[in-house]
Amino acid sequence: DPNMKAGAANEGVLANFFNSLLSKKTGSP
Amino acid sequence: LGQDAILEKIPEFFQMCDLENKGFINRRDMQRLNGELPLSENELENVFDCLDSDSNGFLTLEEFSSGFSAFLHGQSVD
Repeated sequence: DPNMKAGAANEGVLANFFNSLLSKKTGSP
Repeated sequence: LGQDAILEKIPEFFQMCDLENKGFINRRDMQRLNGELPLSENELENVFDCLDSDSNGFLTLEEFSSGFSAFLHGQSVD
């Protein structure tokens, strides 16, 4: 299902985004 | 940081994106993060579209929080 694949890819991007914000805030990688 | 501590800090994360303290994040704010975060312009655009649940071009703290909570929830399931 292409929609599910797109959803999973977006989840990865979101996780990357929030992890980056967390790292920036806490200073840890 | 525990999940509860992170949830309490969501408004601070929101402010990291809303540099002008407008109370919302627009696409331009998101693109500005390109230099600060290791994400491409395309990825930031995707993040914006995912979080902007009513697709009005503005990310409110509520939309941002629910995206962040979903992310934290997903992390705990993993």
